[in-house]
Amino acid sequence: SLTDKLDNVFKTLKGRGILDEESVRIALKDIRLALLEADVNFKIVKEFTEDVRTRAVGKEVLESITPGQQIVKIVHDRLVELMGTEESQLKLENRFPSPIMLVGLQGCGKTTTAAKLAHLLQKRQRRTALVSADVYRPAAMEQLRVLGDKIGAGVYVPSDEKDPVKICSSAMEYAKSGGYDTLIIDTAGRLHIDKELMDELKKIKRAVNPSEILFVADSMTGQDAVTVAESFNQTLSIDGVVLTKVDGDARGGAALSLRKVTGKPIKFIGTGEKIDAIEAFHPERMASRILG
Amino acid sequence: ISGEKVVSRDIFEDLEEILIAADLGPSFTFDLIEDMKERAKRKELQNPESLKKIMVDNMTAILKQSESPIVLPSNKIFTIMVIGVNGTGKTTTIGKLAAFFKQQNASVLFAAADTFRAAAIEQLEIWSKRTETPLIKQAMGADPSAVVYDSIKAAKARNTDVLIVDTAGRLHTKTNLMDELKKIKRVMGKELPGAPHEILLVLDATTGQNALMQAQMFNAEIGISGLVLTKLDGTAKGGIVVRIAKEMKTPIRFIGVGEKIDDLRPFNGREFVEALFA
Ligand SMILES: Nc1nc2c(ncn2[C@@H]2O[C@H](COP(=O)(O)OP(=O)(O)OP(=O)(O)O)[C@@H](O)[C@H]2O)c(=O)[nH]1
Ligand SMILES: Nc1nc2c(ncn2[C@@H]2O[C@H](COP(=O)(O)OP(=O)(O)OP(=O)(O)O)[C@@H](O)[C@H]2O)c(=O)[nH]1
Ligand SMILES: [Mg+2]
Ligand SMILES: [Mg+2]
Repeated sequence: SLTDKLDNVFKTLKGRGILDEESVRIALKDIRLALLEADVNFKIVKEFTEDVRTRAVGKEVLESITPGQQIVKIVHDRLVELMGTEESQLKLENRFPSPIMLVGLQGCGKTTTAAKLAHLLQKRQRRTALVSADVYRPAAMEQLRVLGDKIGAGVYVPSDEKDPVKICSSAMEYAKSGGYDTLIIDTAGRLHIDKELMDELKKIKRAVNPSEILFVADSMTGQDAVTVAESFNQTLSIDGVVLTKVDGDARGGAALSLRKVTGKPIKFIGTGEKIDAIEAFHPERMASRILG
Repeated sequence: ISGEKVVSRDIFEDLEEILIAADLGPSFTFDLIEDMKERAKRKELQNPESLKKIMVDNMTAILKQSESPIVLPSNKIFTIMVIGVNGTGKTTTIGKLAAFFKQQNASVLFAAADTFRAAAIEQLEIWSKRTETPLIKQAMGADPSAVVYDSIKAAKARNTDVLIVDTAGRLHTKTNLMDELKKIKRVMGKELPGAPHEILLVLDATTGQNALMQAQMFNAEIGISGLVLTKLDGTAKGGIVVRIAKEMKTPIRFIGVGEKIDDLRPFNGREFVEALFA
């Protein structure tokens, strides 16, 4: 484990009262390796290890734990601090309906998350409607309809409108007249480098004025998480992130990368394929997982 | 004199960054760089261009071993089982594969063995219409092995050249779901000796180090005979496949470069490495 490796670094340097510069430097090599193996973006690893270095060097070695454990604690606590937030609540305004927009790359779990969120909000006594603005993926609208029907959420199905922006505006009308207080908009997966499709998202945002734009990301995403999130955030100014497929065994370093590059909180995690497999994000658990 | 030494150290850092950014992973990147330094020493090369060329050539050589296209047998049914974690692009790849095999004048049949996910069958049905590929399906919730059983019967009756089985996405960590795959494989082998002839693992290029776990675990549990790497039209480089190729020598059959029917290309190691360094 990382703690064992670090204990090894420090056991040859016994008898020192403080975490000295050289031992910390060596320890950071192992920490860097662990974070990169965990898929934290290498630029963020650089910043983070430097951050940890300034926090660790000169610190008094505590009585109750090994120096290795102490460094791991510094790293762990810093990870929690960086990823934690009190603002992991959804911003649901007193608008009827309050629109929530889900965006992200292909296959990350937006449609499933849309239904999960609807179900979660229903449990919090909100009348939730769903709409799919995905006119591209085969059977995308059918997929959301099946999920929506399962949980008894209103699902707006366009008759034959093919323009995603018009579909979303019509869905707002549908939600308003149906007395829904929330409308969750599932958008088509897209590449951040597809200018036309990124413009489409801007248009939907302008038409609907979402209370909340959530960037949905696969927790097994590698180094590219930074590039993608930066792009989506610059285009839309997202409000938060949903990290999916956390029930897998990916270390989830993307969580740190996403938080650092967007400055926005991870609000939820997807923990399975079932409709109730969504939880609030807990930074401590993610920090332990990233450190392996 | 020391000027040249400093340049070499920068090239090592530059190359390390490129490889890590491409998801090759830190320890594999370290190994590749050590290997490159070793080769450079033997050839007494120090300039950045030669060092980079050594790296590119080495990575290409590793991938060359995985350049192995599917060769359809004549006069036999060739069965392909498509597996992988959720959302990697299995169903879309199957649509593209049908078009690809049809161009070789092979007849194709689909088995809709994802009986779990909402609208999975409908999704494959649309690809079936697009490619004029007949589809064997049952109701959502049916036993996937029953669908597969039917599809082998149908393939034999129609003298199909290629039967492609779509399975539900699943995490390799879920034992019951891996058992379901094993059962599908058993049923196929029982109905048609030698089936499945190809077990194709679909990996997403945006996935980081976990792709190695996926390949190892799917291989350990059910065996994989080929890989498809999708979503290379994005900015992720999919470098983890270099490590998979080095350690597992699994053939990389195709890459996915988009969502349309012809966005499938046979894997080429040199092109892949050039794109990685682009
Ligand atoms: N294990 C697991 N699977 C998930 C989770 N969230 C979504 N999935 C699965 O991931 C796959 C993709 O989910 P979708 O909801 O279709 O993803 P999407 O982002 O809407 O895909 P596109 O619309 O094509 O971009 C499906 O098989 C889902 O069941 C999760 O938290 N855990
Ligand atoms: N950009 C891009 N998108 C792709 C590629 N291959 C698949 N996709 C998209 O990825 C998303 C998921 O594709 P699916 O074919 O549904 O993936 P799957 O593995 O069958 O998903 P599950 O059955 O839910 O596990 C869809 O939006 C596809 O259009 C590719 O090569 N490039
Ligand atoms: Mg979707
Ligand atoms: Mg599928």
